[in-house]
Amino acid sequence: MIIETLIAHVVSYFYFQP
Amino acid sequence: AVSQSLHFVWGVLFTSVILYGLNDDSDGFTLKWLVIVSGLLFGYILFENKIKHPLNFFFTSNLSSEHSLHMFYVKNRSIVQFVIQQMLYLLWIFILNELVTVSDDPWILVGIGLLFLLIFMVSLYALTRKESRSHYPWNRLLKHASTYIVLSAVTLILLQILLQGLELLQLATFPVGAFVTQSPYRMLIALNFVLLLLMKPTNQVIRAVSSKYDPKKDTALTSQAEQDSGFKGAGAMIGNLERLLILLSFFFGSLLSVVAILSIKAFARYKLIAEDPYFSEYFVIGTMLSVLITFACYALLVLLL
Repeated sequence: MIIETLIAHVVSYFYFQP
Repeated sequence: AVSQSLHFVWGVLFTSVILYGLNDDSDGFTLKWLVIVSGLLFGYILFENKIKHPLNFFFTSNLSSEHSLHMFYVKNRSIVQFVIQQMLYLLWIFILNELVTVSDDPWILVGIGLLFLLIFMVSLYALTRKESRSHYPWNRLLKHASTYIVLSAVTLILLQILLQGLELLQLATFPVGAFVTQSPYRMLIALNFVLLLLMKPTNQVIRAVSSKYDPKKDTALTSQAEQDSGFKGAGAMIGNLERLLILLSFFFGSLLSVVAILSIKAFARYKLIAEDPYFSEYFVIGTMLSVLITFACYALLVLLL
């Protein structure tokens, strides 16, 4: 569960910011 | 601030759809995931709008100027702020996970999730009202939504195929023992997490740390350095490939290829390294940091598998 949450955080914080 | 929050929202929705599609609903994954996703959104909007600026202000104003910590903070301001922010996010993620495991009653989870979502919606609405003073452009929202739906569908299909491929791989004899003991889903998640960490976040960290030593910042050297560097964005690509290859060589235990990868990178810039001492120091710092982070990621992968 925690790895999924970390993935969601990393993707949206780093990859989705312009 | 609004557009950044919206990007974060899209990112969370995108990943949550994909991860939900990869999971089968064993021991109430849907509810737990709902709470975690709404908690992430809530935490982001609360942190960016209420906590971030007061926290930075607190650190700049409260450290007395004679203290040695003050000097450290002034010199490395962006890195310290970045680390503190990520630590807080990590803490929030841990708290969310504990929250999910502690409560057994599904209605408690529903209540917590709805509460998070409600606060998030209200604050996002207030932010949009404050900044744009006009109604939200629904055209753009629809465009974004359709793009991300297509993208998430494609990614989900690819990941499902990979998952089936991993299941097949476990039947064959493979040189790495860790591949046999774990379930394919856990392996896929762990590999994805480490690869995601290795690409853009690592690039940003290395850039932030080594920017102090960047020779291009010096005005006397600017014209020469610009002349010598090639495509825009090639440096990031080289870094990504280098870290990926080094991770693979660590993973399969062939350490000699690390030497080859690093020497190829040095050959490509040999003229600058030989002639410009500033550039060679910058180059070495960047490369060493890259290898260090790759090794840390490898250790993380071994722990996760």
